[in-house]
Amino acid sequence: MNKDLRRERDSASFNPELLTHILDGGAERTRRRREIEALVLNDPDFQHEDLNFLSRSQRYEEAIRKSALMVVKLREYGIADPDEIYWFKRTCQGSFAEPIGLHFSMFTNTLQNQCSLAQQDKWLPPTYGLQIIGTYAQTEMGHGTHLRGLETTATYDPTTQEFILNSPTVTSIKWWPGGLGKTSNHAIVLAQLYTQGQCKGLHAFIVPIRQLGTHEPLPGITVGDIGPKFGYDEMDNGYLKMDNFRIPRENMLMKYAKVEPDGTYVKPVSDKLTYGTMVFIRSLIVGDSARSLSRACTIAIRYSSVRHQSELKPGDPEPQILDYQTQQYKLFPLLATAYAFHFVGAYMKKTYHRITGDINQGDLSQLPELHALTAGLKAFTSWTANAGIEECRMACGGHGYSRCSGLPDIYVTFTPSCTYEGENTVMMLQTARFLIKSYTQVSSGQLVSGMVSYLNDLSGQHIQPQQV
Amino acid sequence: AARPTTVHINDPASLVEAYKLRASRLVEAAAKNLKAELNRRKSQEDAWNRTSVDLVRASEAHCHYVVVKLFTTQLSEINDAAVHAVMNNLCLLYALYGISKHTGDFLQAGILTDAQVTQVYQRVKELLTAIRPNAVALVDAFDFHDNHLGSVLGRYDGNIYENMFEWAKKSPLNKTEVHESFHKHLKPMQAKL
Repeated sequence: MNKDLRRERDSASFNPELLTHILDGGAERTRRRREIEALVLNDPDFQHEDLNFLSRSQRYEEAIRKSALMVVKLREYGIADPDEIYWFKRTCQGSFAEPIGLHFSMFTNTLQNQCSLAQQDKWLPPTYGLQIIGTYAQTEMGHGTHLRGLETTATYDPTTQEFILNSPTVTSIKWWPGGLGKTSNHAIVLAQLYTQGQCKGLHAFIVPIRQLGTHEPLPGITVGDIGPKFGYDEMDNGYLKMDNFRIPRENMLMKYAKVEPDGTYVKPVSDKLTYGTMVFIRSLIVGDSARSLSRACTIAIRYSSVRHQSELKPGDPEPQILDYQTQQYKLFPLLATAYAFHFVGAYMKKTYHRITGDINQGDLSQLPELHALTAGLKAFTSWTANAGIEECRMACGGHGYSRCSGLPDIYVTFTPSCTYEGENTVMMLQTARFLIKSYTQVSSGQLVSGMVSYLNDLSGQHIQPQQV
Repeated sequence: AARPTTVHINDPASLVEAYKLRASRLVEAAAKNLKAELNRRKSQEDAWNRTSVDLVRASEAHCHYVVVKLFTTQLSEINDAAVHAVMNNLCLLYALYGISKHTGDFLQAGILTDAQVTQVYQRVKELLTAIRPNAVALVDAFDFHDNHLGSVLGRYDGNIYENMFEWAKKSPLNKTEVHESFHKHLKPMQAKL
């Protein structure tokens, strides 16, 4: 071991293992996490050449190979707990994206939350069995965060009891969804529902896009990869164009809203329910902000302990870079932020599960605050982490620019989170809508609860700046 | 009369109060600006758009308060004294650094005095020194395996330079000592000159 790092570790005033237990949620979870990680780390099947040395097509193929291997190994080991699956997969993937990732997150989560029981019986078994490999096609070439602007249409034809899916314009082509280009054979498509001559707004439909077995695109479906991006080289972000593509009525996810065989539309309990999947993903992004920033801090702080440069006192040996106050000022607030976001991510995950439990009991009262909080914290944490990772890269000087540092990969893999799942400024404005609504309530004498309860004592709040 | 509250800059709980006040001030300011815009023009949408910078600032302040609050809450759940001391320093650094980057909000709302802001800047620097001996242990606690970290610079054993050289040698461009482009392009060019 490098002597500087050894000395640093010997001089710590606390036992890092105890802090690891806190981050994991207990010593037993740390033990179990390491056990799961070791299954991957000690498995030669998961070894491969550095992805940085491969072409895009080779990277995609390597990612698919590992994804398929992951599924098989998880079954072999009987790992089913969501956290354990997460530990297993992130150890396989490192900094890189997984083409089947959206199948496990958005696609399956949406089927579980928005299918009727009959639909769950039909679609979930082949989904769990990966006969169906799905993605979530919401964003279009011309429309992203502003959902109501989506142009894809689903028109109900009562004579055949089918929906006709169509991409009416070039800007309506579904664009970006991960795993859409070459991997998936189904997609959950968000489209404007038309029935009995009226538009009923956005609804979700499960759409087959490739023939099971041959994996050829179905007639009326144009699908492919959108080309190289800033990062995510191993991910086949794709496009999907539907030309009057017909699907049975049963393919509309009907746990909440329904279309009867004659075309009659039945409203959902709340229009916010389709937000469920986004709230779920946004709460995960908060945790990802913490993890990505933690990794960047780990690299930058260890390297700054090993790197010696210049001289603090004439004639003295070159000091460690971490002894310069300016380097500490760059990295230590980011280290503190990484820990802060880790605790926020844990809180969000707990809160999301608690409130979705309430929703399943029919209690939607906390959905507006959860929606506002996840939107704001997703924006706040991803903006901060994004800037922080770049700060860490620059704090490593020239070598931070080399792919061997790992920092470019962390950055290009993380930075999309500032624009996907809701562009950050729009997210902040959604939070603001909830804050202003709460403020208006307080102004009219009603008390508010939760994280905005501080607004209740607006009038009585005084801070007396004290002479120091 | 409201109970005057004093901000103790060495007390995380007191800093939560300061962030709470900053958030409520900015929400109130955004709401009042929105109302003023509404009075000036009939369109709700227009008024909203013309207040959106204030609205984003209010949301950021709200989120910042939530993060400081949750970090402080977590502190109370740490039993080991040594770990608590290190995390307390990190929590203070996070909160005070945030104040130092948004001093205008705290001064304008009368939450901190000019003298207290000076103290904040000084305290941030003191905390950097306090955290320095534990910096490597704090990142070790994240417990990222080298394979997962994917970084020669961040290796647990710190043996960076020799491994950086080994990594570079594996680059595809180094598969042959002389890249084929030399014979295809450079050599013919040299022959012509």
